[in-house]
Amino acid sequence: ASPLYELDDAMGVVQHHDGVSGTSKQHVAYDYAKRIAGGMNKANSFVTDALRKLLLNSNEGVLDNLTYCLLNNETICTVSQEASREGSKEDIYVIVYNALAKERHEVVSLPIDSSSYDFVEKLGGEQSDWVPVKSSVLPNANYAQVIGAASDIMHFEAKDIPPLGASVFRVSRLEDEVLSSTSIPAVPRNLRRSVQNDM
Amino acid sequence: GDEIVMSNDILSVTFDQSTGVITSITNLRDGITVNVEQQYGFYKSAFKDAPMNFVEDNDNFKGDGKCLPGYTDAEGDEYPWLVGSAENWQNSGAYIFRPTIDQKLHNLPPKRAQSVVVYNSGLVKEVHSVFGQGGWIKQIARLLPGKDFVEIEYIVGPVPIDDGGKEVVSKWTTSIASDGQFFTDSNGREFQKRKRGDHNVFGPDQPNSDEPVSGNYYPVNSIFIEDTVHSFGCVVDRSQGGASLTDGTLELMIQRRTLYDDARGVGEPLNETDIGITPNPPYDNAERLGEGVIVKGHHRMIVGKGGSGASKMRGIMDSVFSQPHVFVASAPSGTA
Repeated sequence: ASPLYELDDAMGVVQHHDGVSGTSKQHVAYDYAKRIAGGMNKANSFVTDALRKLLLNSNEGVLDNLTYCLLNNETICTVSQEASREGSKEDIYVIVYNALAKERHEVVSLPIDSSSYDFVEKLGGEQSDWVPVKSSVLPNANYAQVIGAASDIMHFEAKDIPPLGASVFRVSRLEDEVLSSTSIPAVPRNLRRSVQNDM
Repeated sequence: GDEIVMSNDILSVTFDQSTGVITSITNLRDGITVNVEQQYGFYKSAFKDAPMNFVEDNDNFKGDGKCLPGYTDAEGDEYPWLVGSAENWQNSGAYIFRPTIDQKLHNLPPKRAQSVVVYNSGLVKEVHSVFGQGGWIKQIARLLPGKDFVEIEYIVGPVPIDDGGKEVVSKWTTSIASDGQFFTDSNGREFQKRKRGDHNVFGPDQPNSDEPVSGNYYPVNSIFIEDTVHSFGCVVDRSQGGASLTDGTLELMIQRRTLYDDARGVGEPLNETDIGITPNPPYDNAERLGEGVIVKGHHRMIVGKGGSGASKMRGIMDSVFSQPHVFVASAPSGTA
């Protein structure tokens, strides 16, 4: 009956050596993927609900679209991409969960569809104080030709994520006058294209 | 100049600007520099163009792994690329990795990279390189603040299949005097010491070896070589095959595309073919097969002092194998 069972079950099935080594027939490989995706979808809604209750003490109506970006590694995350497009008046909230039993520092990458610079803050000790963190936005080369991949990738520093715990970050749009003081724009230098392009 | 140098607080990495490959990695904290020759290449897959049904219902074609160099069939046709004979042949395929008889790693021509782009931001630094004819191998070398590894994001494919199949490899050549030894860990818990030619049957050191390459491949989640002065290794993001076929070298198989079934049970080539037929011969109707996928993966390359290979690898395994889980939401600005 657990909402995590379907994922558990799928991972059990994929322990077959064909699943682990990728030596199955093609349609079997698709079946493994389908089972895992089904399990992940179930687990996603359960875990996001739990996180929302645990971290945000929220009642209904706050951060309803909290979701686990399954295709983050393919630079696709509809929630952050939509919220980052020009003209959007939304902030992006990111919950970074650390499953290790030790504190960790990581650079988290977030697919966004805007190269203008956003401002990242981490929710500090008190609910109300947000502390700026280092961030930068780099263009997504999308060498894997993924359809729907984000145009840019925001990287931000997630320090001191607690063991078996999570940190909350907020990404908001920078107003122009703040730009120069907070983050350094990436300087693309293509050694092969003309200087004009570099400008 | 003709070099690109990028660094973070722990590492400094030098690239050859014309080829886009890494030429040295320095661990600033340990005061260790390993000069490397980075390359991508492929082994050609061994195959015999026997039609599928012939293979399957003729048991003695299953072969027993013993191979004779070269092969000529009853009609006197030469199959120089094959390792084996009518009685003992074996295709490279899902279960079997078998390069052609030359056992040669074919470098990707041409040597100059198609393009090299550098991104230098206050947080993440990246060097993008596009290799080979057709640019089917691309690489983003990335340095992250506070991390003691160079993150190599490789993007491979679709792998061209004009030569009957490829086993694509990322290879690093250093001057480390590894003395025929390397260490692999495939369960994230315990390194095994590997000695080249261990199987007493395979290995370039064995004069009568027929499988010097595949016979020295082992399952890898992390792999390293070391001597008294340097250690050099890699933590992968998914299980791969890896080896150290000559002293000072490390190689990992990052993609395979084979056109033949190896008759070991799958009944299909490793070609994302969902129509399940095998071409005969492959060259003229390869286009009827699956288009081939583009895969993306990550290698984390680490440099350290001699004897520190295991602890260096072990030190980042947990965070590499258990990435942070990222949950995202949006709300009107200023709400929360």
